[in-house]
Amino acid sequence: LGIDLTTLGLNLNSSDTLHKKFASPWSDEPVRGEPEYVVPECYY
Amino acid sequence: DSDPAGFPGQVSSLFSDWFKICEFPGNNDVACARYVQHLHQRGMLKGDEISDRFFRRIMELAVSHCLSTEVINSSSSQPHQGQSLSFLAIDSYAKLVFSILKFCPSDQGSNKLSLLPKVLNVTVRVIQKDAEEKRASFNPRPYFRLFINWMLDLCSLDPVFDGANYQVLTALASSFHHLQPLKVAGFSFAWLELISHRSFMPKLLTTNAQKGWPYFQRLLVDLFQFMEPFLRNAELAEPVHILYKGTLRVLLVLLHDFPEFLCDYHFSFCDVIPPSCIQMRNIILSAFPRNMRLPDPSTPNLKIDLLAEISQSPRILSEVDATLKARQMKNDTDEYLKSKQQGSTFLTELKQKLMLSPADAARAGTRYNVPLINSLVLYIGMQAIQQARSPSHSQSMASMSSFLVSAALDIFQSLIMDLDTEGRYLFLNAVANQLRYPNNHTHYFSFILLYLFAESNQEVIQEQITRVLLERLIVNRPHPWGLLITFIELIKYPRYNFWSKTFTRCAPEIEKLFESVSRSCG
Amino acid sequence: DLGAIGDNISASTANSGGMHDQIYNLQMLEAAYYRLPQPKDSERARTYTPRHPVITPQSYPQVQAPIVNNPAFWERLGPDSYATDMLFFSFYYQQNTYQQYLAAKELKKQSWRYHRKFNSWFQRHEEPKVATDDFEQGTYVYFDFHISSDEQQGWCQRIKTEFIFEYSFLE
Repeated sequence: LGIDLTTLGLNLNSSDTLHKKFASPWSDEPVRGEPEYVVPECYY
Repeated sequence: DSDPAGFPGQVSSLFSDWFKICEFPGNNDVACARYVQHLHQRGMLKGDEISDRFFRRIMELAVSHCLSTEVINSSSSQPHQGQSLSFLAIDSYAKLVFSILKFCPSDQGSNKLSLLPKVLNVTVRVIQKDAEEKRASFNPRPYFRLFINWMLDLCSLDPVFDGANYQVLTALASSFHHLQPLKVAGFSFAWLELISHRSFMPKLLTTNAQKGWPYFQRLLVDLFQFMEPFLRNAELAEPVHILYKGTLRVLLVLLHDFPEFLCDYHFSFCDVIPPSCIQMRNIILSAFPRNMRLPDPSTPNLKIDLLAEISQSPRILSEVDATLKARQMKNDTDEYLKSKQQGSTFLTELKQKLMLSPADAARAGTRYNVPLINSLVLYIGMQAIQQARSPSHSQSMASMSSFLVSAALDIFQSLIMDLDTEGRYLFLNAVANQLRYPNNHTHYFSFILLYLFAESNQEVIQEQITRVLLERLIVNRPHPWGLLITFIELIKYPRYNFWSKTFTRCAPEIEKLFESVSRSCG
Repeated sequence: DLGAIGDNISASTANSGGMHDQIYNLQMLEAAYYRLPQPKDSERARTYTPRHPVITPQSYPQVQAPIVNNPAFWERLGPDSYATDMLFFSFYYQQNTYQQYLAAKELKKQSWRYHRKFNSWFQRHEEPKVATDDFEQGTYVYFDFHISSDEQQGWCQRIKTEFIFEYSFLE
């Protein structure tokens, strides 16, 4: 019966393209981008 | 044959010089350019045999250095999480190649990248040789890292190489084709990750207005051809299952981001996906152009014939009649379609021509030549549609049905009567593979299936037609639009007398199955 | 060469002809399964470019003191709160540097745990009420950049009760 393809870690309903965050065929998580730290003004 | 005396020593000292340059942090373009100039003066970059030896030797040095740093972390629970490797030498080698391409003085006219195919050629041969020699102890990860470096550096090129992106992408695609799993099975996982990499696949499919499509189509076919023998069985060995799931992920990215690519090459993919791989094939057949809106198949009184797209031909980039030609069957088929000469032996000999010799049957896992059946069915359908559109026939369905009672239908009906269960299943599969998004192939082949069902006086044939449709519907989604509308038509309209067939009630679970599928079809 | 596929005979001869047979391919695939590329095989060390190094008077040291690269220095930053702030400062404002690594190591030693989803460091305030294989739940202190209602903002340690720390987010 195949598998539930929504369990492969890809957001098939995403309005954005998937390939930008496609980590690898073995990974069920999108590629983790850089954690965005906000440097508060006071430190500039 | 071995390197000239002293050559390996020369190369390893050259490489250690390069290592020192790489260790300088920050931008050291000047030092890199000077070093490349030095290599050029020593005759290492002429693109001749010495160049090949130079790149091969350095690559082997980098790989052996990388593997010498392998620390088996046996404590790790995951089987493949174990080894940590240092890629310092590999990254340096990759950077050397990038610097050579960037700074190497090129002869008048020859473009900056002329050395790239040579470097990739050496790379392919070293990997193939290493895999042949090491077999089960072959380690693909250094080579994987090398290609990742080149993808990140070369596929997002400096202005220096402006416009050469496509050249790099196709050169890499050709290398991957020569490293396909059927040739280097030990490289399969690394290979699939490379060809689907976000720095490679999307660029190959979008750069240069789809000119890269044939290259990627070939790579996908390479993958399917490798997996085909393993996928004939439902039970998959763990590594095959991982590769299969990885393939599904790649196909889902293509379905979501590049559906037109799957639409236009569906025919060649169906040739190499085993009939048992229903869900994987459904992903490909469910693709439809992004600018198309599909009407809900369960809309009451949906008028398929009135859909604008239903009379348009789908784009098919594979050569549909290639296999027919290869078997010298195209002329006879054309002859029969045109003249339908009575009493010809075309129909009686057809079944035999579709069969494989016992030896080939053993290898192919079936007694029939599946690509030939696929080619014959689609080719005949396309001819029939074309003739139905010719001026002498108007567009309406009436003319379509009058036209159907003609050569094309004769062939389909004789096939469904003459073929045995396996042959008939493959024939019906070839027809069902055309049930996709609204286009005139979907329309025609949906009509053919329903017509063969209605006209058949053998319930076993009607059951098999139902089985071919049903097995594609009971698997997990996605389901092709054309498949849904065909099944809905079959179970809804009295002319097919579907619910009176005994096979719809041959067992309680089958009865429940039909009810649940018809409910899910609305 | 870029056209349609040859019929499956050519595919099957491809399997057994000049290339290897299915048994061999499966064996090689099994072996390759134990050498899958790792996520770090595709990652490259990001070079750290300090964004806006604060301009300091000439009387201040203009280059980092070598001691900041010495692990022993970091081990001396004991668990009293002032020194812990220094560890947090280095972790968040010296990304991708050796100091960040040393600071993270020291924080872990002081039983701080990094939460990958919130990019924040948590420390148990007391024994968790619930602990399973997948998560623990309880009261935690965490280090956070806080913008309070009266527009006060700054780094501070805050407390969170009934927090569920899923281990899948534990770095």
